[in-house]
Amino acid sequence: MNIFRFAGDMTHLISILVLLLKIYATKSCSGISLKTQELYALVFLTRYLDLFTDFISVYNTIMKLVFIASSLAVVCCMRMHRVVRRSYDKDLDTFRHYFLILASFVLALLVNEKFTFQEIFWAFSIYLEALAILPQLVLLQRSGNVDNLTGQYVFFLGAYRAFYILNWIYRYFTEQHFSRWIACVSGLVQTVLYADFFYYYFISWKNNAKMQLPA
Amino acid sequence: REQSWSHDEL
Repeated sequence: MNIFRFAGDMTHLISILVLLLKIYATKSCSGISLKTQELYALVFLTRYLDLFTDFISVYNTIMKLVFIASSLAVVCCMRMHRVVRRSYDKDLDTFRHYFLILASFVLALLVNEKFTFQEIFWAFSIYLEALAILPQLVLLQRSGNVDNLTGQYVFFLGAYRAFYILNWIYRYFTEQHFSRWIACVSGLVQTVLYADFFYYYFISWKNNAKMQLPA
Repeated sequence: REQSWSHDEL
């Protein structure tokens, strides 16, 4: 464990807490893409298949359980909760995310560490996570204005993978035989996808104005 | 043979 990875995990945790805060405090999920939440639930479920077979550390196990439980809780809340689900932007959240699932799965069959059940699903979860934010970014683009908590949620979600890139660079130089090209390349693509969001987020922060995405 | 790393990251 190194400081970059710990910072990345904490940033990821903060993004989840901000999302939960937004939904429970405002009793509204306006501006949140249900499709992105479903994709993230799928990412965690397919990545942590080894949750009960490979014990790495208490920290690792607890964080995996937190990520799985929180992503499922958000999806259930956005689908079931009678108050929250009324504020879901159903007609804006129309990204065909099934294509993202299919593309990631096909790519995982072609490019993986080992052609085994667990490795293919691990690669699938890595590719899917890189694309999972797309429905959310499209929804924000369409809705134009971004409320503070939603903006912070997406910002921290993007920042956590940037910390992981620093972690991979650090591990590359400090550990022999460290090679996680799949995660590195995919993590890079994931972070780049946030680039324009980060730009507009920074502009709104600098001008101390409400965040506006160009329509 | 290269030591195969484990999925020790989240």
